[in-house]
Amino acid sequence: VLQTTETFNYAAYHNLDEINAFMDLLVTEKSNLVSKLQIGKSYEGRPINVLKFSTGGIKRPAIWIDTGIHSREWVTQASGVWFAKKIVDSYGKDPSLTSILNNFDIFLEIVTNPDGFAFTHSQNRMWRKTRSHHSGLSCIGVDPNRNWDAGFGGPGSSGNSCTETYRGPYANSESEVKAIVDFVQDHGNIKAFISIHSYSQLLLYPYGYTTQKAADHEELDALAKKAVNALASLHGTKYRYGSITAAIYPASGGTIDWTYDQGIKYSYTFELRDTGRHGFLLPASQIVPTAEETWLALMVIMEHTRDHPY
Amino acid sequence: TETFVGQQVLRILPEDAFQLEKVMELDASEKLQLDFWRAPTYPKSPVDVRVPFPSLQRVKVFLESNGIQYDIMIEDLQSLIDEEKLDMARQRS
Repeated sequence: VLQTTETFNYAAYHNLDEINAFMDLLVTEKSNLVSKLQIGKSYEGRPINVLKFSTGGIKRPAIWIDTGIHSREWVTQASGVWFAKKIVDSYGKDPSLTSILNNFDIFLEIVTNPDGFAFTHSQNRMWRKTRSHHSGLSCIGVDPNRNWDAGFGGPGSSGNSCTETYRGPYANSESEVKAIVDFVQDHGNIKAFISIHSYSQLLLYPYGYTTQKAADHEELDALAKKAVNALASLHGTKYRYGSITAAIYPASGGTIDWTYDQGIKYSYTFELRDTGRHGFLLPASQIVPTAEETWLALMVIMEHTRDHPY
Repeated sequence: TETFVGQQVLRILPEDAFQLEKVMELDASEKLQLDFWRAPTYPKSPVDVRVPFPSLQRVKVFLESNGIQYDIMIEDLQSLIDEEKLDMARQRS
């Protein structure tokens, strides 16, 4: 039984129940700083939980971080757990994080696709999508990173329910996506949105659904460069960066294209370690180094967001 | 529980546009039931693909007959998954 977040093993993979227990414990231990919000329910009825780190105020400008929208990318959920602990430990000690939290709220969704994550632990380690079933379709699951209302149905997504990049029958058809959409729109003051995936070591910014450059392309590019340099400074991990279309391939219906089009200028997506020895089966010994180096890049983006109000 | 016995993950390196197109043909083939961990993008950019055991021979022959370079990135996927499970159980105990 987990008794304190100090003794939680951050260098191990944990299932959904264990991560939920960790979140509850963190909230109990640091109730003055962190609370848990339920922003919706998954297709199979699991709560969609978000940790809110706040030092007060109502609808302060906010930074959103989500991990693990593709369920099999376990190092992202594990990094999310580490980030949560890092935030509470750093507040009041690290002047930069403290000043961020004195001006912004941070929202952290550790398990963005709870049904898929539970499924990877119980039935199919390689499951990537949600677990929804839409009538008339032969296969289960939608790629939640193709389901957003941003060039929905365009290139780089599939209309075949049996493929890994199936976009779903319509934008926001997935409750896991719709919950975030509603939350972001209702909040109305989110200034940075960072969606974390793995693997292949990339830091990407909009767009994925069009080859057109984002209006803030230069700033996003310069900030990405600074962030990957900070990341590399710890363990030498090399990242590439660029727009989604330029750095990888067209991918329509993606998360950060939607958030950018909603006016959230600092919209980024990470692809964490590795470059191709373990893929999605990154050894647990690499969780902490991955999270540590990613944190440095996150801090660069969060500091820039704090220092460049818009 | 789904098992992955005999499955491998291949790292493919298409050298040019022709080879890239060939790899994209693989991507489009539903019969092979391939799972692209890193999709084909540009020449000289690695493509990682999980290949079910029944398709393994066909995929390798296809790559070799088109002169496309590849390595075995994960030799035995199931053994890695078993290791991961064991590791989690060990951590709990």
